[in-house]
Amino acid sequence: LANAWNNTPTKWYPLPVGIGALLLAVIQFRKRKDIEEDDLSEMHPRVKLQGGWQVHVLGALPLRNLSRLWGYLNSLELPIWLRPTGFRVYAWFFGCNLDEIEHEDLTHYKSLGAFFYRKLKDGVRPIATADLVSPADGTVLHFGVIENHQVEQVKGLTYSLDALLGSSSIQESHNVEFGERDPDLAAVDDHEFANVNGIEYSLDRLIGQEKGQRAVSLSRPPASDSGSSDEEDNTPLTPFDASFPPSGSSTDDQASVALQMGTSSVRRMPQRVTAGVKKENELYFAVIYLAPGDYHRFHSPAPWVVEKRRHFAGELFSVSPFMAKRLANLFVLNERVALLGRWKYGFFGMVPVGATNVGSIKINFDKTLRTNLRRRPLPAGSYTEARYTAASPVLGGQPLRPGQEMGGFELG
Amino acid sequence: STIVLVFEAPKTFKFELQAGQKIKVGEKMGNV
Repeated sequence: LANAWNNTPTKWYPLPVGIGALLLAVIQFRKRKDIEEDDLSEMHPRVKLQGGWQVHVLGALPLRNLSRLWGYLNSLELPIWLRPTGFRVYAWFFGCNLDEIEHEDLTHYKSLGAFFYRKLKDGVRPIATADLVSPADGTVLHFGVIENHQVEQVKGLTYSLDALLGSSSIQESHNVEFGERDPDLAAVDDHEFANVNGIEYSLDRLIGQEKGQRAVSLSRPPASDSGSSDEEDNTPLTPFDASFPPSGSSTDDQASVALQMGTSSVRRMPQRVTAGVKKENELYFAVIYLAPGDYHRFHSPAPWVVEKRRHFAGELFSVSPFMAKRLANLFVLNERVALLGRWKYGFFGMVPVGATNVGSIKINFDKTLRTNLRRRPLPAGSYTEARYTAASPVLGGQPLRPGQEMGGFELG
Repeated sequence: STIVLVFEAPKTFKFELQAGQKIKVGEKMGNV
């Protein structure tokens, strides 16, 4: 090695032109992508990674890929002979109470993932008579009153409520699944969606581009006039509508990149979802942490109506108290599903936040929701939105009673 | 995993919790 290092002559020769051209193309592509992302950031202010060196080391890891790998490994079927012992060891280590699970015969659970998402026996979680009950088994990390639209993550560390929930948009939309089409909006439809050789695009986008505006969004093409939103919709998403607020509009709130399911939308102006809070009321928050051994399904904490959900794709940091104390904006960095609606006192929102081990968030009444997907997530701060109007046209959303199971967290 | 609740309630709403407390589904969290 020493001889080779010292005596091998250095010979320089030019690279083939093709490689140089390819390099230039890659540089140009990355530059354009950066410019596009910068433009998006104006609409979706980036939530930056802030914290100690541990946080930055974790931030450099491919957490989403690791999460999916973790989920895949834990979905593998275990040999029957291994299941009782394996699950008892897991239960002992993480403190699960095996007396309350639905299937006492542990061989029923084919994988660790299935055991992790176990159901409980009927009646083991009586629902208290109170205005607000716990939606999950876990540890209360923090609770209190929201002031100046800042939620306290831990003492002295806050994050923006608007970043957590997304800002609302004044957008008129209708659900074609009910067969009732507002004639005014139908006219908007004609302008929003044109169909050329089966490819749908937004006229709004076209006009926006002519005006120098930018537009990016994902949406489904308008649904057919029949059918129910309860039916699973597996049609692939099509990039097709994209509209940003007109230049010069307020950027105090983040604008949405909204997934309109079977709906069409007109120009929107950002607005806080909690803008209508009454003077005699206040906004409260509570954070519950679910440890790995806890029952991982969540239930309705009150009688309320879920009007819409917003899926924010993001990172998948651990949400343990250790990280909550060190990583600012943890709950607005991570992938989450904001379920927004109302209860008897006004606004009500519930936000299941994913983590490295549990990136998959399931909502029982939303079969189209897919979290922790491999595809590149939308820009930071943007979300896809679906409305649950079809669940109950009278109530305008999905009604839930206290204690009703809503969904849960699955491994990976 | 974590669940964040954000809700509007009258100023008389009181949490019946302690930070760090273990809680289970359906247990009381607060009342007006």
